[in-house]
Amino acid sequence: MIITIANQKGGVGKTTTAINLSAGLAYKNKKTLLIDLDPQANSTITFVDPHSLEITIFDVLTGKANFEDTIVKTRIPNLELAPANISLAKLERELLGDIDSHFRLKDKIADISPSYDYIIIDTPPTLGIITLNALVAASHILIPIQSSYFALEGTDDLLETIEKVRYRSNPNLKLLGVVITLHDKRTSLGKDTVAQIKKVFKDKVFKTIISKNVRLEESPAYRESIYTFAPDSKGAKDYLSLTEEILKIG
Amino acid sequence: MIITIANQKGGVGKTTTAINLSAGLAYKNKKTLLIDLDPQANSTITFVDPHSLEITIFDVLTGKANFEDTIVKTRIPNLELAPANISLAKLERELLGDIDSHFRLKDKIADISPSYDYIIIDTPPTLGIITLNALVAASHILIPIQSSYFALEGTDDLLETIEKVRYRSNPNLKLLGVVITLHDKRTSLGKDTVAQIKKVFKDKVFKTIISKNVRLEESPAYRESIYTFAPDSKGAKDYLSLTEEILKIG
Ligand SMILES: Nc1ncnc2c1ncn2[C@@H]1O[C@H](COP(=O)(O)OP(=O)(O)OP(=O)(O)O)[C@@H](O)[C@H]1O
Ligand SMILES: Nc1ncnc2c1ncn2[C@@H]1O[C@H](COP(=O)(O)OP(=O)(O)OP(=O)(O)O)[C@@H](O)[C@H]1O
Ligand SMILES: [Mg+2]
Ligand SMILES: [Mg+2]
Repeated sequence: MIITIANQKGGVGKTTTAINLSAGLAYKNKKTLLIDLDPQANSTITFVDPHSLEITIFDVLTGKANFEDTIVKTRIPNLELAPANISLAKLERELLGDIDSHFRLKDKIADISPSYDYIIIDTPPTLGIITLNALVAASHILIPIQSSYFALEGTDDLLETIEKVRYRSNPNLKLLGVVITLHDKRTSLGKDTVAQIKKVFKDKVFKTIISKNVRLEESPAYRESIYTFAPDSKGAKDYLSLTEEILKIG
Repeated sequence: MIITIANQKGGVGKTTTAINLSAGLAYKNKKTLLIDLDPQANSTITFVDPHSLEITIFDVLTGKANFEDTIVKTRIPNLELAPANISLAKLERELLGDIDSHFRLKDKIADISPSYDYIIIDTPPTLGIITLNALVAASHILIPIQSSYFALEGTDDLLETIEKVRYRSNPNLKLLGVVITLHDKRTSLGKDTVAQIKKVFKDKVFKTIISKNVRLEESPAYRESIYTFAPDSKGAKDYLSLTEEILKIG
């Protein structure tokens, strides 16, 4: 299963979900690869020092290297990482005019996907060439939506983009589901938005809601996933429960 | 003064700052224009219904309309809005190959800037053609930085982009300052990051720190700025204090 985590709204928990879902799957003994497709490299800096990287995903997508050359082991058994750095921001210019520029990742991933049970792809907060590559390469898309006013507004554009991708480039792309993130159950805005998200996405909304939990904000600073940084926290319980829901699907 | 609010990290409070700073300036009797340059149109949906718009900033930047045609009044005296909608996402493709594509906003703003004391520009979480237009058109840049681990990592790229813009396209671009947002003073991560931000940006960090305050999250849903939605809240006090600091500068 190749899961792309995408939402062009910024700061909704894409990276936090990518890190803790991929670590969760690894702890459940699934061989997992986390691909960081965000030039901000937030997933990458959680596991390695981005300045120490010789080759990154940018070199793979521009044909200068193979996936095997960039993949690094993490401290978590069963979890490997294909890291990114800022050079990825040049991808749009580099692939201009290339008729199949959004198939680059799909072509390259074919070499390595047989050796993993799950591949998780973290994306930047845009709907440009980088996120298109991730949508074309994926079997499923997971959409994190923050339970706040701005977050619900932008989902039409994302759904439209998914339809366009499905129409010609990736007919098999399925919506894995929508996960509500950064939820604060004390506020009426939180409750209202959850009701609205469920009205729009119906049974595609995961039962697990990820609550706001400061441990989730702290764990990347200590280069850890939530499971070792704060195993008894609400954040660890929420992401474990999401991992188990996803394991039941496929 | 033309202030561009930019940071390619998502969800750090760019729009929340754009809305509440422009409203704050308007309440201080400054004629203010808020320009929404984000295809997500979060600033726009706080004041008007984006589906009711005939002409938007996209039409201005592609030469099909003038600024005057798109500017709408808001319920706040002294505050006008140049709204956006999703069509703005097509700008990158529309301006491809145009040698002075990043001067479009600067050229168009010249017609209207004399009638305002302050122009505030909200930008999307990317460093593409839209944000470049905003940096070339601006006299000052205001950088909101969330006091969290990921937020500090991305500032090198932003500073590099500002230097590139300053070198050829806009030598007068000044850093108005850095404002720390979404701050939670109860956590040690919050305190550590504030210390790091002050170490990097020194006297360019505004004294006002914007604390996390749920009223700031709620007010856009009621189509209001924080000053009328929750006048006694910490959010209103923080943004009023930031407005006063900026008024002292110019
Ligand atoms: N459940 C949570 N509780 C508390 N903080 C959270 C939670 N999820 C994410 N955060 C924090 O919110 C901020 C935004 O999260 P994150 O960076 O994962 O979002 P993103 O969608 O990947 O952002 P971008 O759009 O920039 O890629 C980060 O500082 C993160 O630590
Ligand atoms: N000081 C604050 N206290 C509480 N919530 C806040 C605060 N500032 C912003 N928020 C909330 O955090 C989320 C992100 O803020 P906002 O949308 O303003 O960021 P942004 O940088 O404009 O995001 P994007 O990168 O998508 O444009 C929103 O839901 C907003 O309501
Ligand atoms: Mg991210
Ligand atoms: Mg915004």
